Amino acid sequence: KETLERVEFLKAQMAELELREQELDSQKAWLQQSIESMTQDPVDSRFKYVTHEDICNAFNGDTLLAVIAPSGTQLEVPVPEMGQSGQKKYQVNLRSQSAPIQVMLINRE
Amino acid sequence: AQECQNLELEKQKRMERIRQKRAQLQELILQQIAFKSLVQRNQASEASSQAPPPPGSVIQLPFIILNTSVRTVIDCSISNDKCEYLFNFDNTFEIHDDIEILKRMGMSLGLENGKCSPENLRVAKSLVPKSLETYVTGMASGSTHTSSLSGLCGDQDC
Amino acid sequence: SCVTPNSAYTYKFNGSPSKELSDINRMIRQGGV
Repeated sequence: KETLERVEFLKAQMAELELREQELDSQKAWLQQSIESMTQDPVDSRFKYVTHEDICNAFNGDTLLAVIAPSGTQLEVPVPEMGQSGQKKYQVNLRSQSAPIQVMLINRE
Repeated sequence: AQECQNLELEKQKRMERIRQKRAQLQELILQQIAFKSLVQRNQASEASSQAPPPPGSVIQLPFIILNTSVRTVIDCSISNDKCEYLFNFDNTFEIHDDIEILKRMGMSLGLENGKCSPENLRVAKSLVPKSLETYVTGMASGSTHTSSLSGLCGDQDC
Repeated sequence: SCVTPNSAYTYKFNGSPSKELSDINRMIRQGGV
């Protein structure tokens, strides 16, 4: 009897969780659409920029490379390996199939 | 008993899926709020300065940032058509997308780490539709998204 | 051009979630472990 009651209880819970999941799915889809339309909106997209000052303030004194690349550009980071000199080499390579990539060196100076 | 066991397993899976979807939704809410805050800030600064910033001093979204110590030597090779870049660093580096930069600029109003002032919470709520305000309130108080599920399930293993 | 080694972490602009960058940063921080 106890197990039967537990089964009924779980079924009720599953029904509620299913509703919750559907609600999350629809909210997520709506938000993705809203963010997409923001990027397409001519007025909003005109103001979607950050200043060099903003970026320098976000990193305390590092050397910064800002990369502006076409959609679909692939960035690869091989697992660092030890070089002949005994020092690890860290590598990033960028590959675009459609248009040139812009890279800008930014630092406070 | 077998059905009960199957339902328990199915429930755990569904709850884990809901937890992940809720985290993804919260990340999207942060993005929406950060983008809208940025647009509002730039609109206000252009209105006060009566002019857009010089084109060379700003970077349009989307972009990513490679950051490394100022002492790092960076060796860069670029293909003629500028479609391929190869960077060699002699020290560690980090890579961040523009959303991370906006968070560091405070454009997500402290929601990402649960440190949101009442005034910022009011502004954040105004940037999302009413149906999502409960998420914003939850993020502002730093409550983990599992707590909201416990109310739904009502038993210990939540 | 570069040949992609099979033990490379990748990220696609406007295609990958921010988490992929966090994974790369964690891997670099841990020295490629």
